[in-house]
Amino acid sequence: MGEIIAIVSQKGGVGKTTTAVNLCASLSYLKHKVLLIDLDPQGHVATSFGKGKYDINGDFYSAMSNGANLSAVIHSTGVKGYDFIPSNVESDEDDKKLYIAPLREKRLKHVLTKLQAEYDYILIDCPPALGNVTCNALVASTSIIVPIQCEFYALKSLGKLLKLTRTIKKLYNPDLEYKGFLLTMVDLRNNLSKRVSNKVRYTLKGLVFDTIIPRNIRLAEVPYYGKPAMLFDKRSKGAESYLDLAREMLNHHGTI
Amino acid sequence: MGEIIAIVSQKGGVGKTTTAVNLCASLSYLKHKVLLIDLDPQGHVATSFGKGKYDINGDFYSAMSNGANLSAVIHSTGVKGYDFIPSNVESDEDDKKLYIAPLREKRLKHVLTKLQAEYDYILIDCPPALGNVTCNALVASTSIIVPIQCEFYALKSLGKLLKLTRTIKKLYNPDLEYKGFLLTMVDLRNNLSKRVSNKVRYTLKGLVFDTIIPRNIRLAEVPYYGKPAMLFDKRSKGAESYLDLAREMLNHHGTI
Ligand SMILES: Nc1ncnc2c1ncn2[C@@H]1O[C@H](COP(=O)(O)OP(=O)(O)OP(=O)(O)O)[C@@H](O)[C@H]1O
Ligand SMILES: Nc1ncnc2c1ncn2[C@@H]1O[C@H](COP(=O)(O)OP(=O)(O)OP(=O)(O)O)[C@@H](O)[C@H]1O
Ligand SMILES: [Mg+2]
Ligand SMILES: [Mg+2]
Repeated sequence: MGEIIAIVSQKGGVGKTTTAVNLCASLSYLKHKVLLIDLDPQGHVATSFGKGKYDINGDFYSAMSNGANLSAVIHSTGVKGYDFIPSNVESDEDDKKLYIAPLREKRLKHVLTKLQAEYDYILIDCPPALGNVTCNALVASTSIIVPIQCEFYALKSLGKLLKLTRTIKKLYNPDLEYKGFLLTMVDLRNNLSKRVSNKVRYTLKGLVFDTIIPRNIRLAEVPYYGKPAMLFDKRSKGAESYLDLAREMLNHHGTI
Repeated sequence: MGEIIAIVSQKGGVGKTTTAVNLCASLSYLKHKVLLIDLDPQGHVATSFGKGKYDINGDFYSAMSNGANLSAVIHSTGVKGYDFIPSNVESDEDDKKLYIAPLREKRLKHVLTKLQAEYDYILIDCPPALGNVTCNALVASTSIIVPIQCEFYALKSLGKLLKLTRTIKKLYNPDLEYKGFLLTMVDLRNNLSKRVSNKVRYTLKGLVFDTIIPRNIRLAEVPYYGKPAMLFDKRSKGAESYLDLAREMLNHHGTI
């Protein structure tokens, strides 16, 4: 059965989508079949694969409102080995669609079981919030990756996520564990990054990946080229760091 | 009557909170009385003024659930001339509290009228979403400021906000106008920033502020020092750019 990994952070702009897209490509490069599901109504996963609104036929939210057949909305990225399910850019309050019925937290978990048989990894890109959409992702996932930008606000936002994960694990998903916390946009030339990354490693001990993702312009150009960094600049520090991350992930199992 | 300005972007991490906090201090420096209301459950406004959970007595959401007396939850920043109302870090689905009754979109507008008489400017820091909380802010505001980080994903997220603003203006708030779009974290040494800022100025024409906010480490240190940049490094490019913004804002009136 494939692993389901949610990429979560309440803090905005910390590298959730960049991590989802580049890790997806890296795991596929290492011979694993990957599906990336976009739960964020901004729809930046499609943008990262160079797909505009005319390339999209059906999305996660429209599938969930019509009998939840997610297989019907799987889109090709143009590269064999990884596919994606777009989010619906038009819908505003996505949370509403997942509010249906008593099992609202478990809706996503039920529909993903079928897909787990077809992919080695299912990655879920979450919106910058801890509302209903993210809760569904945490209930449905086997593990979570938490990108942490090396800046102060990002550090402050961690407490609530740790609390929510504990609650979800207790009430809905006892097998949920941390794949790891990932330091992103790290610039070790500046003090701020150093101070924050030291604090994170001190507070979270072994839960932090050894691999760090440096601030690297190639990663910011992913939506411009419409492809993961390894496809347009394989030797860049950005592309290499996500390949390192995939290797580190495959060598360890999760922790909690 | 004081102006109410919402600082809005669906895209995370573009500088909404940094803009709210530093613009608040700059407007006050130019002799205007300012109130900053935090609608984002991350609660980073309090962090920016060096206030932790033990300094907070009551917040926006607790006031809204108890007869909506916002004056009772106004907190001092420690500096005369500007105050703030913290958000509630504990609540997850803040949207729910504003869902009450048929006039749900107008709830905030009604309670702010009283405060408008006491402040020249009321700034509202919004969460990275276009859900119910942000809708309330748009309905209640006289104008909006949209920070745009000079990167590709931020550019892609703009369309939905423009559409939502048109709808809110038509249905609920005919006087709503754009104070302006603000280019943030601009690094003119790199091509990406240049390309995106040119595209933004070309697409949005006169709606973009002349003032740009450069990427400047002093702005990222605001939550570390617990005060706006002008209070710990007045000559920094970051602090000066927000003072320029305040001056530009005071010289122009809004546009739409
Ligand atoms: N390591 C990096 N180096 C340079 N730029 C980066 C890096 N990681 C991400 N970026 C850029 O920083 C911005 C924020 O990243 P991204 O959009 O992936 O974050 P996010 O957490 O998904 O944001 P949101 O909360 O809006 O969903 C983007 O413009 C992205 O291109
Ligand atoms: N001009 C700047 N130069 C350098 N760093 C900046 C600048 N503006 C903001 N930052 C830093 O970038 C990060 C994102 O900024 P901020 O948190 O203000 O954005 P936001 O839009 O409020 O995020 P969210 O969507 O999570 O509410 C923060 O760590 C902040 O300190
Ligand atoms: Mg994202
Ligand atoms: Mg913010």
